[in-house]
Amino acid sequence: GTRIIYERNFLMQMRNSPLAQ
Amino acid sequence: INPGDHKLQFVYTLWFSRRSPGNKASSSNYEDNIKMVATFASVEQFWSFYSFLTRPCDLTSSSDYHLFKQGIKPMWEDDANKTGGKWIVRLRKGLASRLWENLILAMLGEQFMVGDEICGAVVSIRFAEDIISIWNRTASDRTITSRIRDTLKRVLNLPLSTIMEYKAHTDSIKDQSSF
Repeated sequence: GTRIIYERNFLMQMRNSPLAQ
Repeated sequence: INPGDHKLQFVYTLWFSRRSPGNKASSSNYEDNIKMVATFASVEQFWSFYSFLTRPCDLTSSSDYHLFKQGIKPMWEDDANKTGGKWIVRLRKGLASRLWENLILAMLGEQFMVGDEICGAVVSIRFAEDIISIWNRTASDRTITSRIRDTLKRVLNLPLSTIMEYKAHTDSIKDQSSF
């Protein structure tokens, strides 16, 4: 099946997302 | 996980252990000393607990974080690990927090491209050096271990002089030494 791949830059942006607080 | 969360390919569990110095590792006291910290399935869940976690460089000596796929115990004897092994990277003091973060972001983001081979990653804080390692299921598969090594080099952005060592867990069990 397909795999869920995230690049480092995207994960770093998500760090500051309100949902991650 | 919350609606709208970015799901990870796998669910992960973070474990913490601390060994009293001079106390030789055995599987029984290792299992007593290791504590489950958190389990997460999305990018949002990961960051929400990671933000509150003590950074590896701020831990006291002989502490370890173990980040493994859910269902895999961070022990050589676990079914997923018993024919596996790990790449070991020794770091001078002060680098562990940043490089550990780079490593786990690559693992959570499925950057290693080795199917289901990755089991987990460990950061070990020691007196004179720190060590990070990544564990995979099949120690005997050179294609897979080479690919893991190459991705590890890339995501950690290691100096060319850094020595990396691969160790099969069967050898760790034989000599009762992790590194």
